[in-house]
Amino acid sequence: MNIFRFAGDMTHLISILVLLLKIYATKSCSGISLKTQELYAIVFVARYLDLFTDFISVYNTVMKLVFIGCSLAIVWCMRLHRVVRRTYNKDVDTFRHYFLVLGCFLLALFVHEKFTFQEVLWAFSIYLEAVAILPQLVLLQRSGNVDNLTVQYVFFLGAYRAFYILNWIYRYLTEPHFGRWIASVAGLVQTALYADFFYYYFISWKNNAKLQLPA
Amino acid sequence: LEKISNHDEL
Repeated sequence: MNIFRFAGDMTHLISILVLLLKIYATKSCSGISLKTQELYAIVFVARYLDLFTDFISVYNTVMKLVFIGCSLAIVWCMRLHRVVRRTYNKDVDTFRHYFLVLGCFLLALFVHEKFTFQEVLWAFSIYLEAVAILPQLVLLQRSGNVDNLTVQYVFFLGAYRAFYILNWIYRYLTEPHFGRWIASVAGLVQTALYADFFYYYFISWKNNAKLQLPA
Repeated sequence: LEKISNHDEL
């Protein structure tokens, strides 16, 4: 465990807690893409299959349970909670995310570390996480300026992946046999997707204005 | 103690 990875996990946790806070405090999920949340739930379930077979550390197990629990709670909230579900605006959340699921699964069938059930699903979850934010970014662009908590949610998600890239560089430099190309390449793609969002976030923060994304 | 497995990251 290195500081970059720990910081990455913490910002990831913060992003999920910010989202839960927003939904719980405002009893509203306006501006949030249900499709992105569903993709994240799939990512965590597909990746943490080893939860009961491989024990790595208490920290690892606890964090996996928290991530799976929170992501399912958010999807449940947005789909079934009698107050929150009415604030979900499905005609702006129109990204066809099932193509992302299919594309990532096909890619995982061809590019993986070992052709085993667990490894293919692991690679699938890595690819899917890289693109899971797309429905949310499309929704943000479509709805123009958005509320701060949603913006902070995306910001912390981007920061988490950026810390993980520093973590992979650090591990590559310090651990002889470290070669995790699938996660590193997918992580780079994911962070690049956030880059334009970060740019507009920084501009709006500098001008102390609300975030305006180009339509 | 942390077991170094191939997928020791979250």
